Amino acid sequence: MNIFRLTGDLSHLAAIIILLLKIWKSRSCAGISGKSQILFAIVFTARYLDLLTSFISVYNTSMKVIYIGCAYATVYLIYAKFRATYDGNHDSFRVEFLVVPVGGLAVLINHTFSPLEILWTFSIYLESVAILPQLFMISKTGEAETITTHYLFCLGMYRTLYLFNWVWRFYFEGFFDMIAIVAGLVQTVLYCDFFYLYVTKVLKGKKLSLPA
Amino acid sequence: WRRRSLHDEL
Repeated sequence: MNIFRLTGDLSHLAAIIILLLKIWKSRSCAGISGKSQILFAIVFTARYLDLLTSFISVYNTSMKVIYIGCAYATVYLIYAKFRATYDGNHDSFRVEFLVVPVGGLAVLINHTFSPLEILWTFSIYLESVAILPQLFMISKTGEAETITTHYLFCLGMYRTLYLFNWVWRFYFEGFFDMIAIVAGLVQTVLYCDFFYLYVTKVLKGKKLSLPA
Repeated sequence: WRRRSLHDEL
């Protein structure tokens, strides 16, 4: 465990909690892509199946359980409890265009050709693109609530910090996982445009709105 | 076991 990984995990946790609280407090999931949240629930489920097969640490296990629990709670709030506020018309990204190629890639490029390992790989690839429906929704409506941009910023920071963690681990532990690194790079790049808008607009007190 | 430690991240 190094400082980048820890702050990365905490940033990830902050993102998840911010989103849950935003929906809960406002009693609305307006502006939130339910599709992205379903993808994240699938990501956690596929990746953390190893909860049943291997134990790493109390920290590791508890974070996994919290991530999975929060992911399903978010999906429940969007599609059940506050369904009336869900903006389905603007959440029109075709997720099969992500899930199918990513599934194929996971079968083709993995560390070991075994069910659990392929599911882990699938979750890594899927996570890297799971935010696309949310970004697509924002580009469609042309705006995002400030709290939603804080969520996206924390979520983007998480994988960015993991990149530093992998550099650290490579130098100090000789550890590297090419699949995680390449997918993590892709994931981080997808946030670059958003990071720019966040710094130039949101941090200056303006609402994030895109030019028509 | 190498594969075990491979997925020790979240």
